[in-house]
Amino acid sequence: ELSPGQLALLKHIVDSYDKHRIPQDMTKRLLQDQYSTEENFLLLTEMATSHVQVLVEFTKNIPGFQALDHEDQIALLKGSAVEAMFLRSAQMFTRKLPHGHPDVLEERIRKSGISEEFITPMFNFYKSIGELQMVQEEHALLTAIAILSPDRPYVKDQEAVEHLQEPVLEILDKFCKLHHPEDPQHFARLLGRLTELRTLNHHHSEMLLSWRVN
Amino acid sequence: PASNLGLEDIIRKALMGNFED
Repeated sequence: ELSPGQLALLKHIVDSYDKHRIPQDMTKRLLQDQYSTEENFLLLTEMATSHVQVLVEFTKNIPGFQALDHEDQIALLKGSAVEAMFLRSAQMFTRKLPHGHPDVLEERIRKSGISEEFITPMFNFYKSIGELQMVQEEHALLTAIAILSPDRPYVKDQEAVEHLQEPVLEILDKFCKLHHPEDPQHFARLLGRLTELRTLNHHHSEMLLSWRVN
Repeated sequence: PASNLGLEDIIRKALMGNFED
C-alpha cells in the first residue's frame, strides 16, 4: 500500500496536473471552422507556448523543484517540455472525446505542414499510450518523472534531481501494482513509453525545421 | 508576442511568473 506520505505526494501532483491545463477557449478553437495552413501553424504555435506555460506552473508545484538550482530548473524544463507536450496530447487523443472531435484534431495536425515521416511516429505513440488505458494519476506521475530526469543536458546537480525523481517512481510503481494486479509489467510498460518519448523528442527539432521550411 | 519567443525564454518568463500577469 501507499504510505500516508506517498498518498499526500500523489494527491499533490495529481491536483496540480488537473489544475494546470491549456485554457479551454484555446482548445475549443482547435475544433472551430476551417483554417488555412498558416492559421493552423499559428494556432498550434500558440498552443505549444501555452503548453509550456502550463507545464512550468505544474512543475513549480512539484515539492522540492523550486529548491533546485535555478539553471538546473531551466535545463530540466527545456529537456522535458516536448515530451510532456506529447504526453498531454496523447492523453487528449485517447480520452473519450465527443463524436468526430478526434478526427477534426487529427486532420488539423495532418494539415499543419508537418511532414508525414514525423506525423506517423507521433500517431503511433498516441496509439501506444491509448493501449495502456492510463488513468489521470499515471499521466500526472509519468509527466513528473519525465520532467525530473537527472540525465538531461546541462543539469549540474544530478543527485538533487534523482532525489526528487525517486519517490515519484516509487509511487508510480506501487500505484501500478495496486491498480493493475493482472499485469505485473504495467509499470515497466509505462517506463517504456518514456523511452519512446525520448525518441520523439530527439526528432522534434528536425520536425520543427521541416515544418518551417514547408 | 509569446509565439516569437524561444522555448528557453518562455520557460524563464513562466518561472518568474511573468505570464500569469
